[in-house]
Formats: sequence, structure tokens, C-alpha cells
Amino acid sequence: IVEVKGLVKKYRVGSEIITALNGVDLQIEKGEFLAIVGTSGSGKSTLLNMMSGLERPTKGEIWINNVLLNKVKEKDMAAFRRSYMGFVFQSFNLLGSLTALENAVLPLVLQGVGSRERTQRGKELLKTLGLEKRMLNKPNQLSGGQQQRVSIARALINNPKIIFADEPTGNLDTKTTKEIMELLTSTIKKNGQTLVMVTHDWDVAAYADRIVHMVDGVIINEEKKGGV
Amino acid sequence: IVEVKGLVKKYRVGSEIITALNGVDLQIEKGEFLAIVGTSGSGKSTLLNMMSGLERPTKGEIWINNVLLNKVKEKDMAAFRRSYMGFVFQSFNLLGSLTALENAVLPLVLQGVGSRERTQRGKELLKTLGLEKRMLNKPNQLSGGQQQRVSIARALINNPKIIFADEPTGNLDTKTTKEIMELLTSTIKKNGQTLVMVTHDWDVAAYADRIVHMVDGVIINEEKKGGV
Ligand SMILES: Nc1ncnc2c1ncn2[C@@H]1O[C@H](COP(=O)(O)OP(=O)(O)OP(=O)(O)O)[C@@H](O)[C@H]1O
Ligand SMILES: Nc1ncnc2c1ncn2[C@@H]1O[C@H](COP(=O)(O)OP(=O)(O)OP(=O)(O)O)[C@@H](O)[C@H]1O
Ligand SMILES: [Mg+2]
Ligand SMILES: [Mg+2]
Repeated sequence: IVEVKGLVKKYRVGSEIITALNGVDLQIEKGEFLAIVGTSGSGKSTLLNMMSGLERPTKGEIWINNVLLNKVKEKDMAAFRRSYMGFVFQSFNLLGSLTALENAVLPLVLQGVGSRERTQRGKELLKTLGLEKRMLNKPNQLSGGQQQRVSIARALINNPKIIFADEPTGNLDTKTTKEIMELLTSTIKKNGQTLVMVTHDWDVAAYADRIVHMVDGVIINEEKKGGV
Repeated sequence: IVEVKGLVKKYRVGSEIITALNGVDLQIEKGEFLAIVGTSGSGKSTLLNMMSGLERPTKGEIWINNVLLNKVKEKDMAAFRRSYMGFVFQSFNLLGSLTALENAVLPLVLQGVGSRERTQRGKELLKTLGLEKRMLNKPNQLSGGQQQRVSIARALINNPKIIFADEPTGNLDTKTTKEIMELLTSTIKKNGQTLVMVTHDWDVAAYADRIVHMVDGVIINEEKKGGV
């Protein structure tokens, strides 16, 4: 459902050129849970941003569900993403003036879902994430891990075909992480959703069907579940 | 060097009262490395904010180096903190318009240190954190883990007596985490600095002299190094 070919991404900083991705090829099956691991600065977030159309590559192709992302115009990109994808960002990106519940149901607002249904679905999902008593809190009234769970709720609420998650458990303790991973894996298996997750936590990567390792902008290794 | 007695913190959200800290007593020795662990929402960041004077308690006393923080006036608080403390925040809090180097040396600017010395000390510290090639990048040109390392540099640059670190390795891979923890522990041992660190990572907590566990706003358990 996702394919990248020969992906290169360079940034200019002053007079320097930084190569964030140096030729990445990757194929992800529908319904697969893929974990991406690697050292800080190795290009994981950049790869995720390419696959989700949040940024354009310098070279290479990105295919989502047989659509060539490179050809999708900027004005159509947001709508394309909303119809297919959910995101958990490495730095949450919640709206400070909205409550946890309002933040979680934002994708449904953008899809024109009615207020009553939004509230019901939002409450249900936040409850499974342990946030039942924090729904009316604003982000600055939430702990770091609670904010992270709100951003997870927002990524899941519209049952997207592909979920891109950038370190979604970095601010969670071991017990909460386990609860979230159980919830995530059972949800995506039940709905046939695809999950692409960047993580630094090997216990989290262990839930995946496949793990790819990145170093200096390339994929150097791959492990399948049940493999060595 | 740090003591809290009977610490209570409540927040009002709409018509509800949330109790973030429900009676905390804690004594931290000079030169000690204390780790604080606990579930998401258990009150760790709130406790850190109380100890560092970033927020006022509802009840209870906070003593820093024999100064009763409750009695320090708001207008004097910032100067008091600058002279004693360094912080790594759970959400980095870097200034977006400044480079990594400028962000790292900000405490020195506020202390009136000259430009040449600031640049030299900043470069040296960023180099030990593996950011030698990223010093002129702005935060939005850095990976999550690189931003986290800049905020660690900022906390260390003025050799503060007490370092408060809220999940400083959450965005770092295992190898980088190990390098940071080796650097941190050797630095504080050499300089006789006190380190109070919130973490969800048990491998990180293992570096500490003592670990306290929090649940629902209270400390429920304590372990000393070499203990069971
Ligand atoms: N400004 C605030 N207003 C209302 N409630 C708050 C506020 N700050 C914190 N809280 C609540 O206090 C509790 C403790 O928050 P705190 O940030 O200390 O947790 P934490 O242990 O650091 O969690 P995490 O591991 O997720 O970072 C949480 O339930 C949170 O919702
Ligand atoms: N907008 C940008 N401008 C310049 N350089 C950038 C930009 N975004 C990322 N980089 C650089 O590209 C490299 C890869 O960044 P990326 O965010 O993908 O790393 P990462 O693997 O997600 O790291 P982390 O684990 O620390 O989050 C880094 O060295 C970073 O400095
Ligand atoms: Mg990243
Ligand atoms: Mg916290």
C-alpha cells in the first residue's frame, strides 16, 4: 500500500547541504505493522514525512495506494492525506486553545461529521486511552504522556487506512506503553489498517510484523517477526 | 540540598479539582543523582516544577540550599533559579529563531558572559553531545533527538548546582542515550552537581544513586543503588 523508490532528501542550511535521506527503497503491505528504528538524526522522521506527503523529496518516487504522491498538487495534498492517513507527530502538535476531546475529534470536524457523533466517538476513544477524566482539559493542563495519548486518539479517530506514528510512546511509562501497544495492534488488525511507526523503544518495535533499521539516511537492515 | 515537606498541588479545571500532588516528602543530598519514575499523570513533572520554583504549591514547603522557596518573591524567582539551576523540559522549550549554539548558551547571555567565551564553551559542549555539525541549525532544522540534546546542553552550560531533567532521553535511541547518560553522570560527579531526573526508561534510572516511585501524586517506594 506504500512504496518508496530511490528516495533522497537534502536540506540547505546556510552554505551547507545536509543529506537526510540518501537513497531509500521500501515496500509496505496493506495491513502490515512496520517499525522503523535507528540512531537520532538517521532520517526516520524525514522518511515518515516523505511517505505522508508532509514534505517533498529531492529525488525518488512515493506511491500511496497506487497514487504517485509526487504528482499530487499541493492544493490537493491536504485532502488526500485526510482521506487516507492519521498522524502521531514526534512533538504532538495539539491546538492549545482546544480541549483534549476537541483536539481528538478534529479530523472528524474536517470530514463534516456531526457534533453528536463526534462527541460520542471521541469520548469512547479517549476512555480506552485512559483519559476519561481529562477530556475537557486543554493541552497545557495535561501531562506529557496525556498529551501524547490525545495525539494518538486524533490519529485513530477517523479509522484511516494508514497510520504514521513518530515515537508515539516516548513520553509514556512501561505500563501505559503496553496498554497503548495492545490497543493499537488489536485495532489495526481488526480494521485491516497499516501502521508505520518510528520508535526508539525495542519493546515497542517487538510488536511489529517487520523492523527496518536506518543509519545516516539509508536502510541497512531488516528483520521479520519470528526471524532472528 | 533540596527538601520538600507535605507538598500538595491542586489544579482547578472548570468545576473540577484535580490533585496532582497529594502530600510529598523528599530530601535530596548535595551531589546525589535521584531518578523519579511513575505512571503517566502520576505527578512527576509537577513535582519537578515545584522543586524548581516554576510553579507554586497549594500547600507544603520547598527548601533549596536552605532557602525557603515559598518566601522568595516572584520578581526574584527567575534570578534565584538562574544562579542555582539548569532545566531540561519535557517539551524542550527551545527558541525557534535562535540556532542550536545560541539556544545552548542562553543562560550565559543572561549571566553576562562575553561572546567569545560563550561561543567556545557552547561549541565544546555541543561537540560532546554529538552536535558538532548542527550548531548553526535552528530547532526546526533538527531532528527530535537533536533538539533534545540542545536542551540538555542549555541545562549544563552554566554548571548549575542542581539540574532538573524531565525525561531528557525520551527522543534518543539506545546508543545515544547511553552516551548522554555516561556524559551526564561523569560531569555531575566531577563537579559535585545534584541531578534530579524524571524518566520512564528503567535503563536510565539504573544510573541513579536512588530511585523514587510515584503513583497518583504520592511517593510510594524508594530504592537505593546496590539495594533490591
Ligand atoms: N496546569 C494544569 N491544570 C490542570 N491539571 C494539570 C495541570 N498540570 C498537570 N495537571 C494534571 O496533574 C496530573 C499530573 O501531571 P504531571 O504532568 O505532573 O504528570 P507526569 O507524571 O509528569 O506525567 P507524564 O509521565 O505523562 O509526563 C495529571 O493528571 C495532569 O492532568
Ligand atoms: N528542515 C531541516 N533543515 C535542515 N536539516 C534538517 C531538517 N530536518 C531534518 N534535518 C536533518 O536531517 C537529519 C535527519 O533528521 P530526522 O528528523 O529525520 O532524524 P530522526 O531519525 O527522526 O532523528 P530523531 O530520532 O532524533 O528524531 C538530521 O541530521 C537533521 O539535522
Ligand atoms: Mg525524529
Ligand atoms: Mg511529565
